[in-house]
Amino acid sequence: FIPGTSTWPRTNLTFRFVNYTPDMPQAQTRKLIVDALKVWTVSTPLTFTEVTDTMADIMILFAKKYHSDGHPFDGTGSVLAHAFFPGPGKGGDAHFDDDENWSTNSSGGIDLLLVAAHEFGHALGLGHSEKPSALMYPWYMGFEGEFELPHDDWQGITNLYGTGIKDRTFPEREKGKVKYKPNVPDGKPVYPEPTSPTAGDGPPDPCNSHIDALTVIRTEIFLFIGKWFWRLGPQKLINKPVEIHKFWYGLPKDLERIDAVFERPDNKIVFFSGDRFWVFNANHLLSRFPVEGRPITEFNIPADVKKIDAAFQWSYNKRTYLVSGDMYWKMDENNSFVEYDYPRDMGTWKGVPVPVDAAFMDQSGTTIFFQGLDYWQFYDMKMRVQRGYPRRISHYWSQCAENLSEREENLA
Amino acid sequence: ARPASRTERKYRKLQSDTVKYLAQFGYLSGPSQETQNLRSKEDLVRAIKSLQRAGGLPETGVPDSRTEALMKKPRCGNMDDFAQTGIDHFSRKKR
Repeated sequence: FIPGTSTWPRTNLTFRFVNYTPDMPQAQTRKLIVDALKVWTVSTPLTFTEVTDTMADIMILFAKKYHSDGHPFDGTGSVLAHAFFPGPGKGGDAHFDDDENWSTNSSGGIDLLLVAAHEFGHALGLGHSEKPSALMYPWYMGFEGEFELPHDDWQGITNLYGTGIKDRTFPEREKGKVKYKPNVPDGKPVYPEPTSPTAGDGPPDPCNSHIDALTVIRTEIFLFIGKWFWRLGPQKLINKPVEIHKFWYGLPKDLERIDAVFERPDNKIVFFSGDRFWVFNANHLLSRFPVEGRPITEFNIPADVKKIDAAFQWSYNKRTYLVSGDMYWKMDENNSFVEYDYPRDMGTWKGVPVPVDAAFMDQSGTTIFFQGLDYWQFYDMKMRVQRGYPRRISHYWSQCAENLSEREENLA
Repeated sequence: ARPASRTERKYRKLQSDTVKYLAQFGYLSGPSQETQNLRSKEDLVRAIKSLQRAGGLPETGVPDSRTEALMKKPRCGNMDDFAQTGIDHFSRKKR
C-alpha cells in the first residue's frame, strides 16, 4: 500500500449524496455506497454518518465529462471514477463517471460497490497499490462473491488510522481545520495581513497588496490592483499609479478590477474581469468590440466558471494558459479557444498554491505565480516551484525592497 | 515527401496516446505531462516499462499490443502514486 498526500485528523466522517445514477434505483445506490464505506470500517476506528448539509467530508457525485473539476470524465470505459485525498473543499469527494453502466455485480456492467470502495480508499488517504490483489490496485478487476477488504488495503488503512481499538482518542472535529494544505510548500513563512492597503479611493500600496493581474506588454510589466495599474521597466522600479480608465479606453466605467491579462503574439491585449473579456489594440478597445465585453464561454470555457484568476504565457512551449481556482486550460496557438482535453488540475504545477491571484512570464522567461503577499518562481524543467519559495512580493519589486530597508533602518 | 502509410499513422497515434496515458497517470513527470513532448527516448522507454510492470506485463519498453490492451482497461482516474518511485526503485544505480 502507498499512503496518499493527506489523512483526516479524525475518524468520525460524514458523507452526502449530491445526486444518484439513473442506472439503478436510488435505494440500491444508497445501499451499495453505504456497503462500500463499511468495507473500510472493519477493524478500524472509522465511522461514517450521512448528512444532508453541504459540509460533508465525502461528497458523492455522478457526472459525465466536465463536472467543475480539473479531471473531466472520458465517456464509456477507461476512467470509471476518481476521488480526492482528504482536505477542505473538494478533498475527500468521490466522483463517478455516469457514462458507465453501473451495476450491482461485475458481470452485468461495472460493479458500483467495488469502484466506490476503491474511491473511498483515496478519500481516506490511500494511494494506488501495486498489488493486483489489492482493492487499491488502479485497474478494475471485477469481483464475484462476498467482498472482504484485502490484507494489503487493511494494512494501509490501519497504518493511517490505527486498528479499531475504541479507547484511542482523536481530536474533536473543528470546522475547516485539517492537516492538509493544498499545494502549499512546507515552511511557508507567516506574514502579518496587510493593513488597509487601499486608503479610501486612493491607490493601494503595491508592496503590500494582493495583486489582481500582471503581464509583460512590450518589455514593460503592467501590474493591476483594483482600479489602478503601474508600469515597471526592466529594473522593476515601481512608479506612479494610473487609474485603469484613464489609460485603457473602452473598458466599462464600473469595472472594479482586472482579474487577468495577457498580450497575444499579434500584440493585442486581452483583459479578463468576471466572466467577460475585452481585446485591446494598444490602449484602445478593438473597434466594434462590445463595451460590456464578451463572455469567456467564447473560448470554450465552461459556463459555470465565473472568473479567470490568471493568464500567462509559458516560456517552455510559448502557449497561453488560463487558470481558475484549481483548474487550468491551455489555449490553442491562435489563442482563440482552449484546447481539447482541458481543464486539468492545477496539481500539475507542483507547489503552486490555489487559487492563484496572478501569474506571468517575466522578461527573462521565468514563470511566476502570486498569491496573497507571496510569489513563487516556477522550475519549468521539473514542473515544480523552485526551492526557497514562496518569497514576499515586496522583495520582487526593487522599489519595495529599497523602501522596506529604509523603513527598517528608520525603525532601528 | 512520401505520405505516411496507414501503419505508420496508426503507430504514431498509438505513441501519442501512450504518452498521454503515461502523463495522465503519473508515469511521465516534468514538462512532458503538459506538453506531451519527451525529453528523451529513454524517458519514454522507462515510463512504458514502469507501466508494464504495474500492469503485470513483460517489460518490453515499447507500446505493444498487450500494453495497448492494458491502456484500454477500465481503471481509476487517480494517478498511480508508485509510478515514479517505482522507476527509482527498480533502476540500477552506480555505486
